[in-house]
Amino acid sequence: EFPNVEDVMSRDVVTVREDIFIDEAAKAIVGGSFDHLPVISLDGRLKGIVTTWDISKAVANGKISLVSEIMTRKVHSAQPDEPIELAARKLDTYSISALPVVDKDNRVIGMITSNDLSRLFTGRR
Amino acid sequence: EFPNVEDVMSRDVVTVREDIFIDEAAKAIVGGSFDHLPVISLDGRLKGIVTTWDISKAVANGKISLVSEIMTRKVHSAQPDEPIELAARKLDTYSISALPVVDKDNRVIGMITSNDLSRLFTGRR
Ligand SMILES: C[S@@+](CC[C@H](N)C(=O)[O-])C[C@H]1O[C@@H](n2cnc3c(N)ncnc32)[C@H](O)[C@@H]1O
Ligand SMILES: C[S@@+](CC[C@H](N)C(=O)[O-])C[C@H]1O[C@@H](n2cnc3c(N)ncnc32)[C@H](O)[C@@H]1O
Repeated sequence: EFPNVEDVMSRDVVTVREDIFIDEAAKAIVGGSFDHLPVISLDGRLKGIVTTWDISKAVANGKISLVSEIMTRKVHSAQPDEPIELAARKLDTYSISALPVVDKDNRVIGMITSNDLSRLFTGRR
Repeated sequence: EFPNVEDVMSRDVVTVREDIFIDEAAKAIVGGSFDHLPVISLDGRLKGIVTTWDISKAVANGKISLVSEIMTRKVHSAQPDEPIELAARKLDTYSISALPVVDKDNRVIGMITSNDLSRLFTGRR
């Protein structure tokens, strides 16, 4: 019926460390057309996520700070073999638009976004 | 087969004027869970769009400025009676995640996002 996350996700993911300033994170984001940056630890595991929304919130508060101060630490992620219906439910429940895809060791192997899912309505690959 | 844009779009849309500073726009955005703000003229017509991505780009460049200086003026929009397949193709073609929905006079009557489309995979209304 529906594909799994691994059939729809993108595999080239830009990640950052938490000890960088948010203008560095902003430079990493606007180099591409995405909004979500997984934050990873020294050994490559998922520690948090920072988005253009978080950066905008820092601008609203007039506080230009470190990624560690604005990132979300309780990250909703996806497994590669889960059905996209499950991923879509997480996006909907938490009003978010991307899930890092992680392996069994919590290392980031991809990203699935609401754009990846809406693309399925275009009839394009 | 597929629903139309009007069956899926949200009707409560926050809009802004172009002569405000981006920290004002950021405050309007982080009051909700969205990323896209249509910019409208004095007579209520669509003039541009500003997103959390544009605000992040201003942070990357170290430039806190007016919405008019960072907004996108050539806006891709949707009509309420168009099939969602057409809306999904625009999102995919231009790597964007929302389309203001406009009436015949180019006034904003709603917004359709990639999250609205991905929600269709959850089996929820
Ligand atoms: C409520 S969402 C709304 C804006 C947007 N559509 C987005 O996904 O960021 C904004 C917040 O969600 C958080 N967020 C985004 N993706 C997330 C994920 N996969 N897990 C946990 N939080 C996430 C961001 O860090 C930000 O604080
Ligand atoms: C290439 S997209 C990538 C990030 C994101 N997903 C988004 O929709 O903003 C970022 C740029 O697209 C522009 N944009 C977003 N929605 C648009 C729309 N409906 N029409 C024209 N430009 C749009 C923004 O102003 C921003 O400059």
